[in-house]
Amino acid sequence: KRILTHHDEL
Amino acid sequence: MNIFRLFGDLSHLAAIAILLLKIWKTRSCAGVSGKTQLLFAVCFITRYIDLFLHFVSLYNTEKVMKLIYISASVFTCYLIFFKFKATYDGNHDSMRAEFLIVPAAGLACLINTKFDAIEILWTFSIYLEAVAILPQLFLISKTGEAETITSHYLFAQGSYRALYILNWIYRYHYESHVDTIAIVAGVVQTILYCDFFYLYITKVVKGQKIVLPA
Repeated sequence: KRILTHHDEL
Repeated sequence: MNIFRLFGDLSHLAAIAILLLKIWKTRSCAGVSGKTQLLFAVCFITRYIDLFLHFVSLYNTEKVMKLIYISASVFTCYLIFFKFKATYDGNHDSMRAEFLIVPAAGLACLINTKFDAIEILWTFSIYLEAVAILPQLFLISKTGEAETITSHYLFAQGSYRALYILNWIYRYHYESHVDTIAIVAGVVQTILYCDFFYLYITKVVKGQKIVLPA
């Protein structure tokens, strides 16, 4: 699964 | 964006609005933990620090939402600690916020996705948000009751992250998206509300007031 580094949620 | 995250953000906005209205209309912050509101303000500022660093024009709703969260939470703290300070229940708002801030900061330095300033601040903000409601729940347990409007605030505030959990399940399944730190902290945060959710569903919905066994 893709782990996010930038966060696209509030 | 999916329906769960949309309703989660709307629930969060509703919580902030309910609290502001309660304090503004009743001109009192009785029953409201100033420490919890301070912690939320710290969460928003540390999480949305990028707004201050490279300010980009308000080209999307997300930037506007971040500014609304920061300004509303700072304004709420202003109402509690300045404008309606006389009605602030400092005696009962006695949970030591340091016991929440220091472990969150320490853990953010130990468990994070990337060891750089912005990421550490974001992680600190996530961990702090998970426990930020504790002073508020502590205050209610000390006073033994919660005003109905404050219960609605807490229900909206707790529902926001509960809906985010559904959003994360959705994104895991359809977008193969996993943000483990946010998920674990979000689950812990929602678990802290379970006791309150039970009281809210069994009492407030029937028009009764929440009174904790003293």
